[in-house]
Amino acid sequence: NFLIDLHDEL
Amino acid sequence: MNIFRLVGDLSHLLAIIILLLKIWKTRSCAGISGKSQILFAIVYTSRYLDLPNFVSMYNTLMKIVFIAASYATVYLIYMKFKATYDHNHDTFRVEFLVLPSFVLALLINHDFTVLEVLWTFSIYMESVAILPQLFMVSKTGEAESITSHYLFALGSYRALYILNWIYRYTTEDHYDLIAIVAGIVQTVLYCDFFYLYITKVLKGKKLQLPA
Repeated sequence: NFLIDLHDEL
Repeated sequence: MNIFRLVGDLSHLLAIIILLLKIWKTRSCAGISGKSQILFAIVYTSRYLDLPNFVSMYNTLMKIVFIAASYATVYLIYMKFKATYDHNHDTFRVEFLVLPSFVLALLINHDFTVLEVLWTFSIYMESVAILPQLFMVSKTGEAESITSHYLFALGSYRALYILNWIYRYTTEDHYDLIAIVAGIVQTVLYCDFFYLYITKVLKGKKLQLPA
């Protein structure tokens, strides 16, 4: 899932 | 994880700790905008609804700390040390920040789902959440040194994230335009303050705006 990958920052 | 992001996160954490300690030690939230702190609590709540999507122990821990600290700060300002809250100077109309951020999140997002729109809203909201605090400083014309340190640490965090995004773009080809544009807006809002901080506070003077 690219969105989960996208939000790997705080 | 790269050095810019790590130092950025630590700066963010430091800001939150400075603020909590300042309020706790002085038993006062004078000079602090409760409205900005409510906005930050909204920011962390709407962004970290993705807590079940495990990224790393580091991320999970930081998210929990940010959420807990933001609610603790709001509690100290509006409940425990309510008598010291300077509401007469905290008059920024937050609906002018919340509503446009929300509408923009509905219009410009990566994916039209509840979680994703709320994440996007939190990014837009965060970029302007400090405005009530900056407005309060400009209204009273001054800020305590400790409040200045808090603002400097909080502003530096997003500036360091911009370096992190440049680094990630060049090394991983990873980029998120929504976060980048909002992060730049957020950092630009602090520029005026950064200038005053470097030219005054670091030289031992109080942050005082020209009358």
